Parts: sequence; C-alpha cells; structure tokens
Amino acid sequence: STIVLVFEAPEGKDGKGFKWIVDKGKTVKMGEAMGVV
Amino acid sequence: LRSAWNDTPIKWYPIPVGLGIAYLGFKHYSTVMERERQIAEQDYDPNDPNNKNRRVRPSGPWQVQILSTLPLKALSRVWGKFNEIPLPVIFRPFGFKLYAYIFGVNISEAKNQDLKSYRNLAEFFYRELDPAVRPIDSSSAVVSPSDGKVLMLGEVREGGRVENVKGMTYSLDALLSGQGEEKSASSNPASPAVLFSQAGEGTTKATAPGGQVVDSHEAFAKMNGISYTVGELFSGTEKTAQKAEDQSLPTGDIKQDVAAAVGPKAVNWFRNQVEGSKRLYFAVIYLAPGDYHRFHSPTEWVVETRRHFAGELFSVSPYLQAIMPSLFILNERVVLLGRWKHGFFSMTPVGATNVGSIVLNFDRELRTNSLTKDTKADSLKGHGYAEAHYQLASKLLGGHPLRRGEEMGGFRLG
Repeated sequence: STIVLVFEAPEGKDGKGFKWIVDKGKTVKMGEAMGVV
Repeated sequence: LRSAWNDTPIKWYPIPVGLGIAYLGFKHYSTVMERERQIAEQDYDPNDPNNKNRRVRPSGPWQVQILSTLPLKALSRVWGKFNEIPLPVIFRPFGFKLYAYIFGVNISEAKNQDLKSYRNLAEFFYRELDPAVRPIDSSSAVVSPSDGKVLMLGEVREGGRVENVKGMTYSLDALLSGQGEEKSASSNPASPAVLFSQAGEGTTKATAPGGQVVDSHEAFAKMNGISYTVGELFSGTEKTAQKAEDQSLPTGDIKQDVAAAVGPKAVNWFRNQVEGSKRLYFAVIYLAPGDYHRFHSPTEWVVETRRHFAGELFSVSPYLQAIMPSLFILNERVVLLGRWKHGFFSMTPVGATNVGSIVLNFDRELRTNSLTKDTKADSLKGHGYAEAHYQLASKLLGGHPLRRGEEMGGFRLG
C-alpha cells in the first residue's frame, strides 16, 4: 500500500520556507521528521 | 442414426483441471474486453474528440495488460476472507514468527507480545505498536505518517503535474479529484493562492481573513477605512510615504500602523502572499507487506472532506509503479482534503491487491473494497467518488482536527 501527501507550504528559498530533510529511497518510521519550515 | 443414438454407451471421462482453468480465464478475458469496448463506446464524447477528459485506463507493457484482465478486487476480497480464518492456537506463534521472518517484521515492537492472542493473520497484520518505539518528532513541520520507504518527494510543478521519477507521472487533479488532465492545479478553491489564480489575469481578488473580498492590487486595507495597496504595504516606506503626501496618509513606519490597524493575522496572511509565495509539495511513501500498517497524522491539520475512489486494486510495488503510469489514479484510494497552518493539506492512502481495505477511525461510514455499496454509489453519481464532509465534527474548525502522530486508521488485509 502507499500513502501520498500533497500540501501547500511556504516556498523554500534563501534558507527560509519549507524544506524536505529526507531523501528518496530512505526508509522512514512513523513519526520521524520529514520536512521543516 | 436412431440405433446409433440409442445403442451408443455413454462414458464419462475426467477433463484436466488446467483445461477448465484456461476456459474460465478465456471466458473472463473476453468478458473484460467486451466491457471495455462498451465503455469506450459510451465514453466517446463528440464535444471532446481527443477524449482529454476520458477516464484514465491502465496502460503499460504486457504485464499491465494481463493484470488489468484479472479480477483483482475479487481476488483481494478472497485474500481478506482467507486471512480471517481463525488459526489453531498452537500454530499461531510458529506461523506469525515465520511471517515475521519472511517479511522482516520486528515482533518486539508490537504492543501485544502474546502471539497466541492474534486469532488470524489479518489481526496480526493490523497489530498495534508500542508507542515508545515510535517517538513523534515535535520540531519539524511534517513527520512520516507511517513506516515505509520514501519513493518520491518534491515540489509539484506548474500545471499540477507531479515530478516524473521512474515513470511515476500523474496529474494532481486526477489524483485528488478524479478530474482530467487539463484541469489547473487549483482544485481546492479555499486556498488563498488559488483564489488569486481563479480570478484570471489582471483582475485578482483576494479574501482577507476577515472575509471581505478586496482587490489585492488596489486597496487592501479598505476594510478599515485606510487606503493602502499591497505593493505599498510591503515594498518600502519611500514610495508609500510619497503616496501618503499625495493622499495625506500617515508617514513614518507604516508597517507598524498597518499592523495596528488591520491586525497581525491579516498582516501575516499578506506577507505570505507578497513576500513568501506558497508552493505545493508532495511525498509518496510505500508500505511493504511487513511494515506496520496503521497510519498516523503527519502534522496538526483539520480534515474537511473525504473522497473515496472505488478504483482497481493493482499492486503498488515500486516495480509496478515504475511500469504503470497513473497507477495511483486507477487504484482504490481515500483522498482526505483539509488545511493546516500554511494552507491546503491532503493525505491519500492508496490500496493495493493484498491490502484493499482502508479504514479511518473517525469515519465509520467508509467501506472500501466492497462489492455492494461503494461501487454502485459511485457509478450512480457518475463522478467516480463518494464524498463525505466532516464539518459536523467541529463547527468551529470546520472539520475533524488531528494532532501530529495521532492514529488515523490503517490498511487491512483484503
């Protein structure tokens, strides 16, 4: 099965806004950080 | 002829089982082909000769063609029923340990360690985890909703298309609302950025948090009797000051005046529109058969609407995702639409052949992978999904509020 997340967030530029902190292919655990603003 | 008919002895011979199966397969294949032909005829729309808005069909190499002829939903339901058969108590520890060994399940993380208490594989599959083994990160904006592998993540490009990685290309609108390719990304009218785009070129309207509709390029603060444009508001005091002389506006640090006049919430909202524009981001997480199959809220948000697409149940293994474009648009899925502090937020659990049943703890009505209710309802409505709204859950918030890490539901076998 799969879960798709789609959401709106402040554009990530100049160190501000949203940024992913995981990469493709990474195995994650529930509750693990994926993105920061 | 009469004597041949009367005198010939009748003998029965067993036919080979394979022959029988081949016959059934051929019979099913011809039925599916005939149904597809009829649908194609019905689907043809003279106003839309290129069939841009036609339903998405499975396309891909021969493996996909063969898969699309199989009765996947029926197989999934049989698989579900099979796994609900109670297992002998003495066999359970051995059986579940074998399953754990094959699929890499970490039994020590389970909340209930007594393997004999799980009556069947379906219960063991939907086991709970000990909360201590899954700490919820509190500092980030978004956490993972489940165990799994990040197959894709990134930013949604112009036109609502999700970034093309290993063949995974699909239209956002088709995923969330079942609409065709050409729809714009503005599928959720409530989002401010979307509001801007909906008004067309040049004449943009915006709804300020207070609910007044104002022209974003003309006077934003009209609602309080003060006349400021968006550009003047944040682009610099010099320009504004001049204007101020012309229109006897207050001079000095205009930002402080505005904040006081219209309130910080409105200021923040416009700062987002002018200084920090919004983007759509996406992530796709694949849950392998051995993974923990309950999903949790990835952040603090309010779910407003649920759209259940009773689609097919192709496998969603990374291999098939790579060779079958638009897989997510074909499969059975439950689209949850809502909003969080930065705007629009959605989460879509997508079912697969072995896990066709998607459960939501706060939505008792939802029945997926069900032959009776859902599919008929959808076809009656003609738009391909059954919709529910959660406004009653909380009038104040307009939906069902979820906290980060809160269990939302899960995938069940079959």
